[in-house]
Amino acid sequence: PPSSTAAPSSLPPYFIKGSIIQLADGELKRVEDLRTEDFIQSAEISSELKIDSSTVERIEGSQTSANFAVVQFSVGEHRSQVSVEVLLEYPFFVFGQGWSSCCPDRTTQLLELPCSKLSVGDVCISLTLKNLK
Amino acid sequence: NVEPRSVPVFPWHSLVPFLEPSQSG
Repeated sequence: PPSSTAAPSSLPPYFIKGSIIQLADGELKRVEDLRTEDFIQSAEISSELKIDSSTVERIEGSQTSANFAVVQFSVGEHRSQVSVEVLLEYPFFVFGQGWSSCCPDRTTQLLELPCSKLSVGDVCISLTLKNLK
Repeated sequence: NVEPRSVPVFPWHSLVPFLEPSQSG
């Protein structure tokens, strides 16, 4: 069975539009200006972190709260099944597309972060450890 | 009067979920 990760009940502050993000090379960018290449290049510099491609396989409403969704991913080359329970407005970064959430209207309303609709088949950026065995 | 304020800077990896594949064996 897929593993499940508990999610916090509110979004962290770095997703708010205008938040300053430091890339691995020290460059500073606003969260809304981040591009796919920024994550890829930062992971290349990192000695510990590796970027994985996580494909959205299923999106369901959470049974515990109407504010949450359960997103099932197929992670990495081994297509490991991982489910996460996240707030509807939680933004994921989709390769070549940018920030996307289950409810982009809420994301834009709460964070002012420009956001697309997260859909089955979208390939999100996720992290794993480089030395994961 | 405008006083300078420190602006928080967040590391890039904070924004990306850490999706760990379930261990099998």
